[in-house]
Amino acid sequence: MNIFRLAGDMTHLLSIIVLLLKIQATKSCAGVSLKTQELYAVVFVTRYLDLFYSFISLYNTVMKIIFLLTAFTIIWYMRKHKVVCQTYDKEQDTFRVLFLIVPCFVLALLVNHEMSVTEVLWTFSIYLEAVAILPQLVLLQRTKNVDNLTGNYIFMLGSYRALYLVNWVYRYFTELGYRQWIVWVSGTVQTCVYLDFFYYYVQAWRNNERMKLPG
Amino acid sequence: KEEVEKHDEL
Repeated sequence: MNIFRLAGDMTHLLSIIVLLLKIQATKSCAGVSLKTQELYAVVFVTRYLDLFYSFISLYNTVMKIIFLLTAFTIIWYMRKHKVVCQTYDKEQDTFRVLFLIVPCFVLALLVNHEMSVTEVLWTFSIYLEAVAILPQLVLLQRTKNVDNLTGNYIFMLGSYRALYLVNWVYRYFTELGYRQWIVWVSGTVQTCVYLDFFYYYVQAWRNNERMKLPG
Repeated sequence: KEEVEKHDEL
């Protein structure tokens, strides 16, 4: 474990906490894409199957359980909570997620470290995570309302993977023979997907104004 | 092979 990866994990955890607080405090999920939340739940389920058969560390196990529980809690709020589910703009959140899931799964079958069920599913989760934010970014473009908390959520979600990129550089130079090409390429793509958002987020922050996306 | 075992990241 290094400081970059710990910072990345904490930023990821914080992003989820911010989203949960937004939903719980405002009893609203306006501007939040349920599709992205469901894609992330798929990412966590397919990636953390090793919870059942391999123990890495207490930290690793606890964080996986937290990520799984919070992901499903957010989905429960958006689908089942009587007040919150009325604030979900279903008509705008229409991204065809199959166009993300199927290619990622096919790619995981073609490019992986080992042709085993758990390894293919793990690889699938790596590819899927790179594009899981797309429905959320599309929803923002459509609804234009980037409320502060949702903006912070997306910013931190993008930042965590950027911190992981630094972690991979660090591990490459400090751990002889450490290679994770699949994760490195996918993580780079994932971070690039956020660059446009980062640009407008930082611009709004610099001008100390509410974030607005181009027409 | 070593990459498969070392999924030590979240």
